[in-house]
Amino acid sequence: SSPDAAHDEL
Amino acid sequence: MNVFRLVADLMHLASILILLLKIRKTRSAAGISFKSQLLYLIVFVTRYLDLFTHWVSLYNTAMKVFFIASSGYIVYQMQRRYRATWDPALDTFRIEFLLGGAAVMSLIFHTKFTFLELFWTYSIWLEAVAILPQLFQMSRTGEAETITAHYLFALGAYRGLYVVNWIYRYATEGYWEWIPFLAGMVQTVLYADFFYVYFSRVMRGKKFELP
Repeated sequence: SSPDAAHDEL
Repeated sequence: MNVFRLVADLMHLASILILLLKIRKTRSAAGISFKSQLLYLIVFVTRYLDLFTHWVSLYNTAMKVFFIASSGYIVYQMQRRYRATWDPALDTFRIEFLLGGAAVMSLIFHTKFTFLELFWTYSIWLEAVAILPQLFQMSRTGEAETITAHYLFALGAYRGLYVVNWIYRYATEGYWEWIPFLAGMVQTVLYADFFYVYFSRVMRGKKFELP
């Protein structure tokens, strides 16, 4: 999984 | 986006609106830990450094701007207009340990050693413990106003629901990250006593009082 995906969350 | 995350974000939004309402209506920040509010401001500023480099959606950007602006507004107002309404002598938790501990944790546990990623990770670890000065203050005074209890419930439910969201995302998308999951679990465990009193007393119309 890409760490960047988490940054879509708040 | 799934229902857990959407409700979590709405709970977070509601928590801040409840806090602003409490301060406005009672014209007082009594019972609110300034140190916790300051930690939340640091959490949102460090987490949303990607605001101008990483566009996700209008929803995402609007929420980020609101969380930074509202936490900054609350910290500013607690220092200005409402300065005389809260007692710093009750707010004695040593936040240096939280700030330092989160820094150490983010230097050890992170996915990428980059500026944005380290600050993002720092915000995740710091958020897990940012509520401690507030809980510590309430354990000293033994009580809270009902509206303050509602604020804290909404704030705690936000991260608790994010934990459910991460489990749901793992089950449906195979998406998994240990750092926010563990940090979310830590925060939810710290909240356990509060949730217990909230469900057993405040939800039944009684005052929030510690046994």
